[in-house]
Amino acid sequence: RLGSGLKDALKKLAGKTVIDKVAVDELVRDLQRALLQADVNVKLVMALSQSIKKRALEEEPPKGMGVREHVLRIVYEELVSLMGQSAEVHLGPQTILMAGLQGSGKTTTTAKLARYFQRKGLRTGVICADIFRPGAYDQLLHLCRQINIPCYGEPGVTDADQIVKNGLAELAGNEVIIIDTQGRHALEDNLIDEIVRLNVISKATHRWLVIDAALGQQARDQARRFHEAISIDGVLITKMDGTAKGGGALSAVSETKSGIVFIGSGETIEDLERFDPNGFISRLLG
Amino acid sequence: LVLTEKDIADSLEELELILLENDVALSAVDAIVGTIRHDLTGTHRKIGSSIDAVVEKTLKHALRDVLGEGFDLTGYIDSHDRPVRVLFTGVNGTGKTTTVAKVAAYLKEHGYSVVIGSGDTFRAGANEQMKTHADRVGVKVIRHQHGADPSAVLFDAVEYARAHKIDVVLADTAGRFHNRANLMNQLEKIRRVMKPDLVVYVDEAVAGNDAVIRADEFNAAVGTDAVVLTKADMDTKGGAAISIVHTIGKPIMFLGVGQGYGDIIPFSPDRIVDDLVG
Ligand SMILES: Nc1nc2c(ncn2[C@@H]2O[C@H](COP(=O)(O)OP(=O)(O)OP(=O)(O)O)[C@@H](O)[C@H]2O)c(=O)[nH]1
Ligand SMILES: Nc1nc2c(ncn2[C@@H]2O[C@H](COP(=O)(O)OP(=O)(O)OP(=O)(O)O)[C@@H](O)[C@H]2O)c(=O)[nH]1
Ligand SMILES: [Mg+2]
Ligand SMILES: [Mg+2]
Repeated sequence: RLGSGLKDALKKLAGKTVIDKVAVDELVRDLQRALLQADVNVKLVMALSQSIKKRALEEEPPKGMGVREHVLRIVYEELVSLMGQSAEVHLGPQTILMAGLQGSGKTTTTAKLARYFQRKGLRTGVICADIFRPGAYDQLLHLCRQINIPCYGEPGVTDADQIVKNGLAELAGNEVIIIDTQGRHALEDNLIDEIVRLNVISKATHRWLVIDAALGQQARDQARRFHEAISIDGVLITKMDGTAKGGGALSAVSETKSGIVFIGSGETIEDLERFDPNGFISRLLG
Repeated sequence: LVLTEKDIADSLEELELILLENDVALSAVDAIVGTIRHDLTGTHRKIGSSIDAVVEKTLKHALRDVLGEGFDLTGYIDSHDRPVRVLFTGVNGTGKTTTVAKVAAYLKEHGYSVVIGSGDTFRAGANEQMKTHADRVGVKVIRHQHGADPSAVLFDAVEYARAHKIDVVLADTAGRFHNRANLMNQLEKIRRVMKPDLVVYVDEAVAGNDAVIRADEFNAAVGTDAVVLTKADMDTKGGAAISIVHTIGKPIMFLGVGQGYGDIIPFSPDRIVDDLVG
């Protein structure tokens, strides 16, 4: 379950019963490289390696446990503590506001989520509140038609607030409402203001941040801005079927003090999975 | 004063962290810092110049070396037979379609005639998105129905350009991942059929270490002549530019700096280097 760099470093600890400082140093260095290549935030990698090194050198391995197992356990525990709680998905009436950077996968994921709730027996409706991107309504409508989900939008209208108000009224018979929004980033003040308004107007019960698995060091600052604006309570990582490791998600989770709700693993509506911390961590280290 | 490896270690380590924090991929940082360490060790430092300043100056020089001078698109068009065929490639969501529209607007502004090939026949809303952009920019777009063969669409776009004596064909393609063999094969077929003069790879400035892997894979699969780095307006220092160019050694043609048709600037290394090391 571990990348070759880490495997070799761990080998050096195999069979030992006493902590070897040189071997621990080497392991921590290899771990740092693995985490950096996985796009974990640089400062977070440094903090993590400090605490892992400290624990590895100071904590006695439990009776009967070799040094190698002990250190591996510490690495694992430290990473799991960063993952936050595996976020709960409520299977009842709710309104979900989707937010995230341009191109992160919000529209596709909105349709995937609609499919998920539909399969759980919940009447679900979708609102296209993206008034900016050409073809946004067509895109979402096309996806929703594939699964027979009502999709509310007002092509040609440029007032997202109005669309959300009207959409909520129109879709009132549904238990789950998911609101797709246009992509935006931390420096676009007018768009940050918009999502603050949409959050209020929609009375959203959940505000989910959609982030691309390949997002690099920007993850922390972007997540922070979204969280300051609308209190994100869940993170979704998309495009995990590529080769990116999703390290940015760790920052998104720690900045929003929330957890990872779902993983996007492909372009079709069925490509949505519940988050599995073990799988995520071994992929991160691999 | 001869510089030893120990003298420059702290300075290099600091710069290493700055590069990493600004999205320069680990492999690129390793290589660049390694080169600087090798080049500086054993050299002479002028009295009065700080080690930090020497290392910083050497780094800026190394980064400029990596980045090169960009790619002059209009210069290329002027010196080649028309229609010049440009194929845009890249993974999902990086800004290819928007970039095609921006480049169309840019070329139109510079006096060239353009036709767009709506080569994403797969994704929901792709044809509508490209058509709306093309109409707003005021260029002809060739498209088939959803689900059609992208090679056929782009072949038609080239034929249209020939028949109407159009200067440039800009061919959009569907986003795809490099680890999907069938999709990369499809892209290779598109390339064989449309025979582009230029293959332009599009990735985003906020992509992390995966930018290296995917740039490499796309270059190996269909070749890359130039790169467009989008979303450089996202508060990022553009380190991904270094990662990508260092990996495939191809120049950056444009930086995308926003979602409007005018949000595109011909690449010059100074801005990125000064932002990163400034
Ligand atoms: N392979 C793969 N592609 C995905 C996934 N999620 C989304 N995509 C693709 O990524 C691209 C962008 O997805 P969109 O849903 O349009 O992203 P968006 O966040 O709505 O984009 P904007 O509205 O422009 O901000 C599309 O090509 C999607 O098909 C995923 O989990 N895997
Ligand atoms: N902020 C910013 N957004 C951009 C830039 N370029 C593109 N975008 C946005 O990124 C999102 C995705 O752009 P697209 O042009 O659809 O990307 P694509 O690569 O064609 O996506 P697929 O065809 O689905 O793979 C859209 O919301 C664009 O407006 C840029 O330079 N800056
Ligand atoms: Mg969208
Ligand atoms: Mg596109």
